[in-house]
Amino acid sequence: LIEVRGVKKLYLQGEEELWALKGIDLLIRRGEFISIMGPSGSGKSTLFNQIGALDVPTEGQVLFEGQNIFDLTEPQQAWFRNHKIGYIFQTFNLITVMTALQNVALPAVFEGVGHEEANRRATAILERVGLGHRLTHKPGELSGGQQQRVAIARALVNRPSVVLADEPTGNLDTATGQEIIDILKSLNEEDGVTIVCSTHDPKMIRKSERVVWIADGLKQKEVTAAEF
Amino acid sequence: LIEVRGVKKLYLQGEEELWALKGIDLLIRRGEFISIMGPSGSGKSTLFNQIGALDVPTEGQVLFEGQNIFDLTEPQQAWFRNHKIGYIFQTFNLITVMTALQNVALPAVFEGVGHEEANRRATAILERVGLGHRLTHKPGELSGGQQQRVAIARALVNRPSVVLADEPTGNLDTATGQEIIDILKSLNEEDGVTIVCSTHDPKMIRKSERVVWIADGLKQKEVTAAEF
Ligand SMILES: Nc1ncnc2c1ncn2[C@@H]1O[C@H](COP(=O)(O)OP(=O)(O)OP(=O)(O)O)[C@@H](O)[C@H]1O
Ligand SMILES: Nc1ncnc2c1ncn2[C@@H]1O[C@H](COP(=O)(O)OP(=O)(O)OP(=O)(O)O)[C@@H](O)[C@H]1O
Ligand SMILES: [Mg+2]
Ligand SMILES: [Mg+2]
Repeated sequence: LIEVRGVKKLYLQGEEELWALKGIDLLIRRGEFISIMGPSGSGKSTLFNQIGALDVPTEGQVLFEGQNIFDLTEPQQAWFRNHKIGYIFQTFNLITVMTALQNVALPAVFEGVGHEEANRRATAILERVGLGHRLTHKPGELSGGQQQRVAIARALVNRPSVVLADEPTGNLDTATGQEIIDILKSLNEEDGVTIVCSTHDPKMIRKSERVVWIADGLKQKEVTAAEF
Repeated sequence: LIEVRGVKKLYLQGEEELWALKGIDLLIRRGEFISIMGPSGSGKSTLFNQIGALDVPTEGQVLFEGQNIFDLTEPQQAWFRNHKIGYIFQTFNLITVMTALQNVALPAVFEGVGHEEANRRATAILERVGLGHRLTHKPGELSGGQQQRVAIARALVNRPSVVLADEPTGNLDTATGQEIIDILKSLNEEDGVTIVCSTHDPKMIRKSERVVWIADGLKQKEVTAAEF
């Protein structure tokens, strides 16, 4: 259960005040599959950074199972980010000097799993997203859609209870995109993983239980699957 | 007129040979609007690098108006890349320490235009892609779709005769994506600009005169608009 309460985010652009989020209230239930849609620049990624405890709201708060993550100690926060949340970044944020396998194994290594087990888990999830034949490639030796899938695999390797997927199919053809959506859907249905996607992809919307519309830093409306 | 003749591209992955392109023949007529589709990892971006003279084929050649760009001198090649071709990269490749305006003005400055004129042109094209209110933001202060639009603006600022757009709408919502497609379509219809897009976006396909399918480093088929 994630609660976003009155979250605002201010960026200072020189003298100018830019409110990227102007007061968002959102409740995400455990095990839900929810999509967040809205125009480019509307605040989706900024909202994800607040939910994933990567950034502090200027006003308001984010509660995870009733707990404000920023009230925890630094080591507790780090543990939370590594164990509870799998974050798929819109711009991937892969480590360019490491291979696909090393990139995906890293969160498992941080979790305290030995190197052999970390590599085994990373290999399994990379095979699942169709990259079993690209383990030794560095990001610069991968296509755009392959880099996106490494970012997806990395977010899933520690079997998080919440996946925050920021436009996870933007660089994928229809067939590959559908495979990724099916993986997320099965994690949701079989393992009860809460999935929160920011997306422009109708295939993702189709699999969602609820769609939240964001525009200009505010929540515009929500629709449940029954309604679309 | 661009002619791709028997183009192959080999990457060496340690001991292993990886043929990303296995022999591509393609003719692109002046003023055409053509989309290239295919699965993730099939070779589209690699093909674009050959067409845009950013990379040399392992075998085969690319001729631009009958001329092999790599037979030109280094300064002539640089001139060609700056004047004739506008390249929109799949991963944007923006300069992170420069603002949106500076990023877009840079090719105009390289073209020999004065700073004032470069800034004027850059501002105009940034306004056209809906970023007139983001001129002073650096890439890290922009959303994913805004970064994509800066990359698009930069490719268009020198009014090239050919635009190579590698998945230009991947990070854009439907409405913003359509605006970009309409801009490319009008450049094509009004100014005779040749547009070559790699895309997974049905909205782009709909506006194309011809669609070329690539899979596993080979051209699978071509269809003309009349047929779809
Ligand atoms: N430097 C490299 N070394 C080794 N292999 C590479 C290198 N660059 C690309 N590849 C491989 O070449 C193949 C083609 O890559 P390319 O980027 O052209 O694909 P693409 O069709 O653009 O895919 P996408 O739709 O995901 O962007 C991929 O399988 C990729 O792993
Ligand atoms: N560090 C920053 N400083 C100033 N403005 C910023 C900063 N980061 C983001 N912004 C602005 O905040 C707004 C929201 O950005 P955000 O990345 O959340 O949008 P988004 O909905 O994810 O868009 P997209 O669909 O294009 O990815 C944008 O207009 C952007 O220009
Ligand atoms: Mg975003
Ligand atoms: Mg590509």
